[in-house]
Amino acid sequence: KKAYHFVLVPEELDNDYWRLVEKGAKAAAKEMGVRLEYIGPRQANIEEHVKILEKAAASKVDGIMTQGLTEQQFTPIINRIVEKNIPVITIDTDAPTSRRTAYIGTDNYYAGFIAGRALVEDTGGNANVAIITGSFEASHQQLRVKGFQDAAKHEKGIHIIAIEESDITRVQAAEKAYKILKEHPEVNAFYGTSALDAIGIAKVIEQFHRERETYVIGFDTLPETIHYLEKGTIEATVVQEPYEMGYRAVKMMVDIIEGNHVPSINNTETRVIRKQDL
Amino acid sequence: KKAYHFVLVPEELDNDYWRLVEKGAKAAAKEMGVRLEYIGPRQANIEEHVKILEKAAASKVDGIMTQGLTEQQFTPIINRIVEKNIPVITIDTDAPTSRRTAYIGTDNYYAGFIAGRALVEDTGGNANVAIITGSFEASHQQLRVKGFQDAAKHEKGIHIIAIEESDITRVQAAEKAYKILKEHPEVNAFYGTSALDAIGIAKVIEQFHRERETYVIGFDTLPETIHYLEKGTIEATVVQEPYEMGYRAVKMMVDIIEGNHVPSINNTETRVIRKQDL
Amino acid sequence: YSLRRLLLLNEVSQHTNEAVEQLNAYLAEKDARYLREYEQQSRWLQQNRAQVEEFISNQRNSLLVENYEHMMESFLEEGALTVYHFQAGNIGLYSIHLHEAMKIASFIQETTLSLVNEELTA
Amino acid sequence: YSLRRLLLLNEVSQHTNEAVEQLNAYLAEKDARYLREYEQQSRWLQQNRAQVEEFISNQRNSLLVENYEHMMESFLEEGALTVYHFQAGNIGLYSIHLHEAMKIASFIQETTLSLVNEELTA
Ligand SMILES: O[C@@H]1[C@@H](O)[C@H](O)OC[C@H]1O
Ligand SMILES: O[C@@H]1[C@@H](O)[C@H](O)OC[C@H]1O
Repeated sequence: KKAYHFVLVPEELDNDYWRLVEKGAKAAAKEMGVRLEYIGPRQANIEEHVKILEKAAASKVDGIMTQGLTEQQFTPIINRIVEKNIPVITIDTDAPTSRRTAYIGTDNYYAGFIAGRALVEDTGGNANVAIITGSFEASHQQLRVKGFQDAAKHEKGIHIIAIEESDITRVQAAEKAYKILKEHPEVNAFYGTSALDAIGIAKVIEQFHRERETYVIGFDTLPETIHYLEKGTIEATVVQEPYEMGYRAVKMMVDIIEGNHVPSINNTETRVIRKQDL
Repeated sequence: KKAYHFVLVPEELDNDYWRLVEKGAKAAAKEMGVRLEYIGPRQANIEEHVKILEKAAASKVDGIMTQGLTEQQFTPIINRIVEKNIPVITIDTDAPTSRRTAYIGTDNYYAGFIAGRALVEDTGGNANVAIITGSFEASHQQLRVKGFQDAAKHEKGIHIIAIEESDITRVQAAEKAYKILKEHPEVNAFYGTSALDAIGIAKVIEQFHRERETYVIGFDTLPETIHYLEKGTIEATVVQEPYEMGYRAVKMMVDIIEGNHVPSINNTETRVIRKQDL
Repeated sequence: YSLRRLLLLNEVSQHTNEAVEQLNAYLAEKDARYLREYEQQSRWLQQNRAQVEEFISNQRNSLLVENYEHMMESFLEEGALTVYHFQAGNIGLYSIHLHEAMKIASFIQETTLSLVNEELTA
Repeated sequence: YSLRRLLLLNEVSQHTNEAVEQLNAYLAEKDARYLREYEQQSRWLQQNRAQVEEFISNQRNSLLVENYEHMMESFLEEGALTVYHFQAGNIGLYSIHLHEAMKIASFIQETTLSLVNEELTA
């Protein structure tokens, strides 16, 4: 009997965050004797992402781990895959109305909410905020924005001035931060909702020498983010557990195939950390 | 210097009508020392037809001969091809608002009109007519229907009862004739607007033994159509000159490339023939 | 590299193309001749699936070859469903399965190129 | 058949794929490193176009090979226009040319398979 054959599809192949998810998944695969393929679009792209899922389904793999980036495109394809008796686990971004067996990842609304609370506390409830989000379409990014807005909505001194999209790349995050500061010089706080956003923002803040007067909160604990946190350019970041997501997803998939019960929602830990928490 | 390299794209590769166009084009190509490719969809299909045109353009051929089947899809692609300095001749079906250099083929409105007049004359102005057309979308088929309708519109005794689509295949023409006779037994005349329609209709008329009470007029003079004309199952057909279209298209293309003037509209002969004209 | 492996890969690609052509011709023309042609192409694919795994698979490409072989299987399933629903008169269903079959055929072509590359550059 | 011809065909297909990847990466990341990579791939295609005609063309496939060589040229032109309009900030125009380049790349892949088939079954 051949070892199980799983496919993990990241949002962007070389994204540092997803390489951590891959590492976790590969570690578990090694332990469980599972053959794991890590295949994804080189740049974030929904059409290509869906095509890779279709190809994996046609390849009759034993299990597929993917985000459910949008309800419209991902729920139907996930349902078609499940109909072919291939279990699907959503990872990092859920597709709650689909027939995926389980989700593992951050509670993205909650993560957005605690980011909002952190910004309110750290700025004393007074800030002109600009948001840079990975994608307007992707549901996990939408939830992170929504949670943040809800956390800040009763704060009279918090104004959300602008919101732009980065395609989860640091270059476009920087470009949009630059654009925002040009168009809205009154902005004194930034919130980045995907792993490379705060890094892009920090680059621009340093170029403008506005570290002191600009508060920045982002996502994830990639080395560069930690570096900016230590320097103080980024004040806070929301922690996720990408390695654990990958690791547990593989274990869960084995459980599913072997008929063991797996909870449908598995939220990994998330919290806000600041420089003093390092 | 290499010989010119032209591409002729038929509506359906193995359609008997288009094999005649190909024959004419190949004869001229041989005379002129032109290299000719005959490439088309196996079944009539606009998407594939357009893709073949794009591939020919990317192949930087010297000239392209194609129908302009629909304004929406063909005019933009023809214009893009002309922008790449590849002359386009429309054949059999024009794209009058495109930047094609010339059209060669039947005046499709006129052909429909004379078909209408023939039906009116042959039935003494009294008939319940069903139309079977190659395609609802293709402009040459639309013109053949329109011309027919205009020719009959002042005839109080001519009623157009039904109109169906055959995808220019004889099987679907037969299917639709069958459907019409089932749903509208009062139909006593058929008009087929593309080469295989009348053949499909004739098959069904013979199955129902309604040769005597059903008048049929179609298009083109393929061997099977002539056969039914002689038998009397088909009363009349509109003649086109597919061989001549192919032959002259190649010659015209050479003229265009060599800078000679070519008229923009070249209508080939069309007329109605009956058994006695054979 | 081995010529035999290249020939086999090429045959998979060509038989898949031919099967698609015949299937489309059968649906448009409803002529049993095309159906028989299609079934002939599918039989070849069916009978040579195991060969693909045996002949082509190696340490480096084993997952890709496994995917390839399963794609052939998926293609045949979608083709069979297309024919079944077409003959049963379920217009909506047969066109969905035809669309799937065509998509999988293009996956097979892409993977053929990857395996040819792997074979020639190993 | 000849191995040299198969290798050349495979290289055209792979370099075209790589060029598309690098071009897309440059447009998303705006990193000059990707642009240099893309230019390297295009240079290979540019320099080997003539080889394709010389090596691969024969009596039976000469028109197809000529088309293939011109597709390579068309691909490079669309790529150059994409880079030019991107750097000039013409968002609408560069995405049109990128779309064309991607379409032509897929024509090149299809034609590679046809020529490989022709080579193996000659
Ligand atoms: O989904 C990922 C998200 O969780 C991370 O924060 O940023 C990168 C994204 O791809
Ligand atoms: O355009 C063609 C038409 O002229 C002929 O009558 O029928 C077949 C069609 O493809």
